[in-house]
Amino acid sequence: QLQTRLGTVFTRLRGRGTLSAEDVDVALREIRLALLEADVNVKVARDFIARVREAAVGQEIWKSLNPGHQVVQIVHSELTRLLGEAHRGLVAAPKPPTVILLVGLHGTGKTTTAGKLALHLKKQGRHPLLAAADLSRPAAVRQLEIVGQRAGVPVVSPEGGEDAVALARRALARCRELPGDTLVVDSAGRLHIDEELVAELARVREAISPHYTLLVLDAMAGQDAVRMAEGFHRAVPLDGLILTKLDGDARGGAALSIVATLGRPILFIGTGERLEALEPFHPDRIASRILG
Amino acid sequence: DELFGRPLDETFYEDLEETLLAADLGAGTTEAVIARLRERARAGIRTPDALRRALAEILVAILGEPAPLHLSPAPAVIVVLGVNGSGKTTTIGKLAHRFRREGRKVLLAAADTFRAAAIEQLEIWGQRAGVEVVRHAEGSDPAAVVYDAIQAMHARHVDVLIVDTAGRLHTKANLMEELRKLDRVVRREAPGAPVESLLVLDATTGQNGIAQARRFQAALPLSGIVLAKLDGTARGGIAVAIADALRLPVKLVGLGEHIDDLQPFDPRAFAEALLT
Ligand SMILES: Nc1nc2c(ncn2[C@@H]2O[C@H](COP(=O)(O)OP(=O)(O)OP(=O)(O)O)[C@@H](O)[C@H]2O)c(=O)[nH]1
Ligand SMILES: Nc1nc2c(ncn2[C@@H]2O[C@H](COP(=O)(O)OP(=O)(O)OP(=O)(O)O)[C@@H](O)[C@H]2O)c(=O)[nH]1
Ligand SMILES: [Mg+2]
Ligand SMILES: [Mg+2]
Repeated sequence: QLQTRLGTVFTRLRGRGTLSAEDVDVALREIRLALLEADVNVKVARDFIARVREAAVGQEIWKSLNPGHQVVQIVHSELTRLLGEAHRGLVAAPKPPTVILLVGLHGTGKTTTAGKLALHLKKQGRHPLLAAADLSRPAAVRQLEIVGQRAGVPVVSPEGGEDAVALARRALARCRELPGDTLVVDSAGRLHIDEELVAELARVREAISPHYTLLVLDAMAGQDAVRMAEGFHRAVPLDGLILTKLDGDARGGAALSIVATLGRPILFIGTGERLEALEPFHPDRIASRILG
Repeated sequence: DELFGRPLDETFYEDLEETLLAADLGAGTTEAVIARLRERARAGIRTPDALRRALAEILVAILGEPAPLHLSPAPAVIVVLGVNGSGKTTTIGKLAHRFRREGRKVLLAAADTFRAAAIEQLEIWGQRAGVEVVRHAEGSDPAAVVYDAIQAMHARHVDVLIVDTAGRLHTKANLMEELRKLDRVVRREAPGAPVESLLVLDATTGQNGIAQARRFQAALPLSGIVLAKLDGTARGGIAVAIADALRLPVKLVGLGEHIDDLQPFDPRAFAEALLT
């Protein structure tokens, strides 16, 4: 626990007499370790530590009665600030349907999250439709169909020789005619360095003009997350993130790193495999989690 | 090469630290590796080439010798486990294909009876690989599937049975207990058979990978790791951190979504790629 470790650091430092400004750096090393352990990007951590040092020096924390506690406060509030505002809900497009496109690496939870989002919207009194635009993974369409069934939301599945773009376009048309007011599009997992699949994603985006293109990110993602998110962002401008598998013990530093670098907010968090396991994002809770 | 083409000063070590951290080795393993490199430098290694080789050797020493799958005497059982979405089912399809190519008789067990379309997904891989799949209805007891599959393994003179399990977070005690139960069924119904328990780890995983390896290892003895999705830009350095902490060998790497995108783990090639 960071607070305990910092407490030990300052007690040890005090053992040598009064604390000085230089002692702050010893504490900052502990904080850096905690951030790296939490998968915060190395560069993001470095900039973050510099800002914490500035605040700690500004507050002359070495003169405080409980400098360890004070430093943790600074770190927590700075993390919370970086993570941005709590999500206030998806804004409906002025002219329906609102189109939401889910993108991301393989296995991050897109298909499951598509179902969760659809259920969430339905509970809010909206009329969502799901589009099964993953035509490559074995039984992906079937997976979304089952998920849609459980959510009580209709699913548009590929017909004939349709590709992902044609499916997305037809789903949008179907949404208008039903009429549905929100279209949630599940896409195939792909690498940001796969030129063909990245181009396909850009064509899907072109065909349906999403109001929300959301990167679905696994909470256990490591240091490469920022590069990956930047790759996706170049292909299809991202509007936000959904952070999944937060019911585990992954600290989620990759999410902070992406928010800090891309300037896009986390909208929702996935907290389990059930369709109800979707919660709005709260920055202070994620900040506490990253701190460990 | 930028890193190795310059003098051995403190900025060299700082940049090396950043390279290893960025590869997901984690602070602890990175510190240990750099300490060892400093020792080698003190002992007289000075040229960039020699440094690079020394660094690769240090990483290879942590990763251990290439470890093959232990499949004889047949029949052997491979249980594939790991957290949600790591690449288990796809890896099984690839393994089945490889074993069939090697002339082995393969059987798959669809013991993920929980997730939507998990059984269908494995059945498609079974068709692609040309192997049979033992399955029950969705929602049935995974242990019953494993039990049936082992009886079929014996009856049909199968060489390798591969068991697909549901993704599970290592923090869920009930799910880890379910895994222990599956392991008990395997040991009881196939006593003395070689058993490989492979943890499939997503190469993009950060430091949480260590917790995953520890907790799965606590549930049942792991024989190795499959590092999946190494075809991305993540370096998979978490495998080094896990080897350092638990001596758990990577046996296979997944390099894509196609049936032949699976290779034995080559510690030297992996170490070289890490430093690029
Ligand atoms: N514990 C937990 N598991 C989750 C969560 N979200 C998704 N999963 C699980 O993660 C695994 C992968 O989910 P999918 O929805 O298939 O992921 P995907 O991104 O669609 O995968 P691809 O289409 O192959 O890229 C499944 O086992 C899901 O049940 C979550 O919030 N918590
Ligand atoms: N690029 C790449 N994708 C992979 C690799 N291995 C698996 N995948 C993809 O990762 C996604 C998840 O694979 P699955 O095999 O469903 O993973 P799983 O561990 O069985 O997932 P759950 O059963 O839901 O826990 C799929 O889209 C696969 O195609 C790999 O080596 N490279
Ligand atoms: Mg999917
Ligand atoms: Mg699976």
